[in-house]
Amino acid sequence: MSQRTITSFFTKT
Amino acid sequence: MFEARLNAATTLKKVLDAIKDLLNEATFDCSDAGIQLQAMDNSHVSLVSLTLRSDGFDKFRCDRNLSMGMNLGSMSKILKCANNEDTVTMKAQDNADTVTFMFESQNHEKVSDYEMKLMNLDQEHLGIPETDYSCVVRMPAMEFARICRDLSQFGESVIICCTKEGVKFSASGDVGSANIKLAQTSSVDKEEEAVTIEMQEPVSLTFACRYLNAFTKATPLSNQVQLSMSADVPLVVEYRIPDLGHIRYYLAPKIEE
Repeated sequence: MSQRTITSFFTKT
Repeated sequence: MFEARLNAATTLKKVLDAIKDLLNEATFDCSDAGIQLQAMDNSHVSLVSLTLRSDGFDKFRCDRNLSMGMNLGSMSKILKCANNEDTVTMKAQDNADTVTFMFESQNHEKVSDYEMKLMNLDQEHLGIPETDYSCVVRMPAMEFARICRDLSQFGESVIICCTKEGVKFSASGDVGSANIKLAQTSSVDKEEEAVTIEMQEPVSLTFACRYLNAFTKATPLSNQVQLSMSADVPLVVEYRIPDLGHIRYYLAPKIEE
């Protein structure tokens, strides 16, 4: 299992 | 001029306890609507979003929008100097480089003030898309904290599987494996002890225990916790702060290689 990062789901505004 | 007062410091102390282990520093964005904070942990695996509404304060004044970069470790040390029932007032001038915390005892005989330097933090703000979650579980916050603590002894990940029957938390590792199933409660006399599940479709996701356990530091703030899940999107763990706002933790899932 590999841990995703939150930035791969939410984009910087 | 910015000034925000709570008649009891206990809630602000609990808010700091809820975020200080996950975040070293964060920016408090103040406006006449209240205080917003959004920050990722150092590993960028989780995101904390805190909202404290101005109408939840006993006095709130924010003449101009103000962003205060705070070292949360220092802020937590200052708040540890306040008794739970002390009145707490946060004050800052408009283009200040310090913020003052004033604590007043109930009998007004002891007044303390602590001035803390502010930090210049680069503001990286993330857009959180509106999501219609496949599963939303509401359950006692203490129960969720207990499950996360117990399962983290068996593995470093927890699989949360939600169906219409209920929600199952599983972990496995060298010790062995563990499963905790919670059925939707039929009828409880106290609303806050209920386990309710709104399910549009079943979901099964894997998350790292260490972040879930960090989120449960918010347990003292609320009787209930809300878990929102959809396939392949971050989990949302939300604690409502009565009469003041909420704290939401977002956690990216782990995926098969």
